[in-house]
Amino acid sequence: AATGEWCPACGVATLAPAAQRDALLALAKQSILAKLRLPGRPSVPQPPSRAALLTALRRMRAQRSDAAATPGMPRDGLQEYELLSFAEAGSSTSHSVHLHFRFSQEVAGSTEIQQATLYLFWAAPGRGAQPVTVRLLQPGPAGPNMTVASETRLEVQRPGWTTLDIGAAVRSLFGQATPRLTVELEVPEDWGSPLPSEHSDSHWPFVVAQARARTAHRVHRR
Amino acid sequence: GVDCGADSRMCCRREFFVDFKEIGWEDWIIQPEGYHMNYCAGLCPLHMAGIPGLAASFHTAVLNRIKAASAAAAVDSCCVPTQRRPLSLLYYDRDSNIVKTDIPDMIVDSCGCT
Repeated sequence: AATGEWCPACGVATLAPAAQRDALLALAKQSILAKLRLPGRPSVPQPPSRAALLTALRRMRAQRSDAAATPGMPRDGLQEYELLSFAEAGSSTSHSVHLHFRFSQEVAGSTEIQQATLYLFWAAPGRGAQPVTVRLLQPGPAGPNMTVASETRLEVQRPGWTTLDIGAAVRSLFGQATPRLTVELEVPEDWGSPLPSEHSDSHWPFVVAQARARTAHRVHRR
Repeated sequence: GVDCGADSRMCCRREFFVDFKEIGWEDWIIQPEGYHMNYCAGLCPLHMAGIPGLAASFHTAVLNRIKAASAAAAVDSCCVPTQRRPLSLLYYDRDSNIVKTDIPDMIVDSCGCT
């Protein structure tokens, strides 16, 4: 929208080269952060191990080639996101392990979950099939107490990956102020730890989620 | 569209690359290494209005000159992006999750006069 004689693009050209460069860099930063709905650049994170990351990306790619749609490509102009969240180890007992997944409010508050999958790798389960119960726990609406969102019973026959559809749980989580999901694994007492040791193994548990920017209500006219 | 040269005055696309390392963002943006923040700059005299870049047809240019001569509008047109594409980003958020998204319309591929 030109105002008077000047176009918006003309403003940059009137600056001295050094000031022009600074202005463009500031604009680039501001533009990227605004589009990602980030108030500022995230502080230096603690990235997952390279091996864990590569394994997760490989499995994501395998899942994507199975699916009909191509995630990440905006259909109908809505921005799409793929999220990869690695578990944080929580408390554990002789027969249970807790894993925590935290999602940023910036993404959770502005998107809706299309699909979410939990990837769990079972370390050597011993002889025969081992019964495992996977519970998804969420903070309750009234307070910090956790409530069970879903429960799945599995028979683990051999070491390897298991995937679980956790779309519904993550979807309801994204509407909450603290988007944190806890996964409880209940295993037989003699199994020991069913998971590899944290950050030292390429088989660390993770969640892959596909999300899409929320739309404001549309008004249809005839 | 036309890419700007050293002494371009007419509407063109000026290339500008933001290196994430240079601005200290390489620790949270995994890919790409930078952002091609191209922008449009230059003059758009009235006879160039509606031309998508300078390579428009002779007939369009003639018609626009006639329009300009009729002085129907007194304000110059604007040099604006006519083609844009998304910027794909793979980054760490503040919870150390990895996010991949395509931000639409972030890279200017060509410019023209409105």
